Amino acid sequence: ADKNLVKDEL
Amino acid sequence: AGDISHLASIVILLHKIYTSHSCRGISFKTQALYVLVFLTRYLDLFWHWVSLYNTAMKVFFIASSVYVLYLMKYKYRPTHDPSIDTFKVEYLLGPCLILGLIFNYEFKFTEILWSFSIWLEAVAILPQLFMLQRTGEAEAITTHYLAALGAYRALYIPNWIWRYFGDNVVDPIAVVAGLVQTGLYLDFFYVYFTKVLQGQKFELPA
Repeated sequence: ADKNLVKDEL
Repeated sequence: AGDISHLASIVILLHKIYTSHSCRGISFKTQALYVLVFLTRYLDLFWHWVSLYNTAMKVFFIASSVYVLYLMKYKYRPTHDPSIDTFKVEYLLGPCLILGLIFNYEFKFTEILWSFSIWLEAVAILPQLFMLQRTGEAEAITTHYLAALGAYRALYIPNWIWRYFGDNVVDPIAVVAGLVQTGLYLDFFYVYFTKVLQGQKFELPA
């Protein structure tokens, strides 16, 4: 999984 | 919805401080931990652009948490009683740093700080809940603040499930810490729903 995708959360 | 709930909690907190000219019942230690949480997590403001929404929210959370600290430390200092805000934050900072060192997505400074901030956020409410337990009661407005703050991470849970099935993305660190964070509020929520929302005073059983 692309962790940057998850790190669009606050 | 989670983000809006978080935003609402801060607005409620500021409203409580302004209208009562007091930060009575609010833990300075918890508020200081939030400043540390936001500063260590949102360092990526400087290199990882997501969206205007994301950036604006990060700036707001940093600025508002520093502002609340200022209000408590200077403007309304006499209304804060350190003698009931006695939780030892060292017990939180040390373990969270260790968790950050063990569980991270890459062993580098910024990723360790990010993970540290996730764990620290999960437990940052403890000095506040400890204080609440000591006093045994709280103003209604303070309980609304805590309810919105507790609901915020709980509202992320359905979002994580959605993203697991929809985007095939899962962030185990955020999920585990988020479940812990939500779990810490269960006792509070029980009293909030059975008392405050029924029009009664927030009072813990003796």
